[in-house]
Amino acid sequence: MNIFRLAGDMSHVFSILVLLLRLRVAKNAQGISVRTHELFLIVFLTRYLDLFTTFYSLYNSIMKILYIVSTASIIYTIKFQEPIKSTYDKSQDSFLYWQFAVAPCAVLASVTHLIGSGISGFSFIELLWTFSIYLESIAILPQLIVLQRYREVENLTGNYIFFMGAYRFLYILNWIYRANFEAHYQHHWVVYICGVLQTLLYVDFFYYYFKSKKSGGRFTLPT
Amino acid sequence: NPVFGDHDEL
Repeated sequence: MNIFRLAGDMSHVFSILVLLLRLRVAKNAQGISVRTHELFLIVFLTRYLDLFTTFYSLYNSIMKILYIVSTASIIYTIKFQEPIKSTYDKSQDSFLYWQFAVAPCAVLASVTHLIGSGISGFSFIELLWTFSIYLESIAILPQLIVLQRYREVENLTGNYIFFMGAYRFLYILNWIYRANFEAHYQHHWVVYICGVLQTLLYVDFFYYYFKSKKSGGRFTLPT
Repeated sequence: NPVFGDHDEL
């Protein structure tokens, strides 16, 4: 554990809390993509199956459970809790996630897992873990698309997406730190590539986020 | 043994 990794994890937790708070304070789901969180729930459920097989640390287990429970809670709040439920506009959140996210990531994960491990080293848990890495890298896409449609970004919504992006950016710093200071550190290229891709998807958002913070004005995206 | 990554990371 290093400071970047811890800051990344905390940033992730913080973003989820900010979103839950935002839903409860504003009592609406305008500009929020439930599909992004459904993708994240799939990511966490497929990645954290090792909760049942391996114990790493109390910190590790608690965070995994926290991510799963809080993400499920976001989905539940938006889809089932009134009055928020009736403010959620399904037609704006229409990203075809099975076709464009889940299926391609499943194919890609199967190919890389077979190349990396071979038939003899095949492990279903490892395969799902690899799948989750791919899926996470693009899980924010539905949210970015919804944002683009609403264009005006509410303060807390902007903050939640910012901390979501900061999380993966801090993980990149964590990998750089580990590669330099850890003995026997192994490079993991699939994780690096997906982590960088995930961070790059936020670059445009970061740009307008900081611009609006600097000017103190309203946060709007260009057409 | 994990092939692609450190499973201790979240």
